[in-house]
Amino acid sequence: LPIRFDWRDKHVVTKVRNQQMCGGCWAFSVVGGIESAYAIKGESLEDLSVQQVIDCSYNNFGCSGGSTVNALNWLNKTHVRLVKDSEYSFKAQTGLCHYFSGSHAGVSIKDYSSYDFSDKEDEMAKALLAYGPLAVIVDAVSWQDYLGGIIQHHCSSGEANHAVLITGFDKTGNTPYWIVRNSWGTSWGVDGYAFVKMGANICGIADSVSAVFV
Amino acid sequence: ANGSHSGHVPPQRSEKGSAAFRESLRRHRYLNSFSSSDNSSAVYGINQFSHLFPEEFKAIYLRSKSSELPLCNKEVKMPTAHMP
Repeated sequence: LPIRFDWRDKHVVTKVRNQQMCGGCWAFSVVGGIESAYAIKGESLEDLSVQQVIDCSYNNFGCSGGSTVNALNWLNKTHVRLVKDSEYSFKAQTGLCHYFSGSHAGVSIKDYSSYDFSDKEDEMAKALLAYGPLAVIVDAVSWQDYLGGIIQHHCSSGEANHAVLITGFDKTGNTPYWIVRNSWGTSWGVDGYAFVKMGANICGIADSVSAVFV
Repeated sequence: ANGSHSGHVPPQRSEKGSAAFRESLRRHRYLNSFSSSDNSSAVYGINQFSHLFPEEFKAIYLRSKSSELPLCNKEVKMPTAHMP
């Protein structure tokens, strides 16, 4: 493994978005993973529609909450093509699902993989390198007040409540950390990102980890 | 202060926001007390969520549910294609 790696350096990570008052973090996390996987494959990097997933993933609850694994399961079963964000823009509330014709351009997934990597964060780092950014669920209660630095206390595992996207890791300093993209806008954290200590399942970051294949 | 309802934040809401803000300041002191001397520890302070009580914050923003997943007990194979 390299001692530092970040998919942002490869220009395959879209910008930080803002979920506003919508509890759709699960959709932002999954769509972020698909956008990156598509770009890693050599296609163009573009914002895909989070609103489409919020409105149409029937096994979730839109802006009232959801699960990344349920969303991936839905995407995998239905082979729904995610359209561009500009064609189905974010409204910060759950709406009626818009359907597009079969010929409409979009990105569908081929498969996904979801595992518990607790006690195996080195394997998780390998998965990040091999497959692309990882959609994970964390306990983000203490993230309400986060300004920057490496989160290493006040975060339990087993009480996951927020979905985010891991884009990289950094082991160059005394405290190795995951680089985590959030969906609370760029004014939160470090330009919208947080850093979470590696190797101790801080915030339960390794408990529910998903990679997507397009 | 003059009892008027000027501005777009109702007085009641503002009072609640102030109480939440005071609680946030207390919380920041506690969270920052764990910082280590190497300057890498997380720093906590005032941001766009400081006017919310933790319960409100959780109700709005922390709405994801986790799923029981199998433990990853095999070595991740590093593919040669698309490797950075």
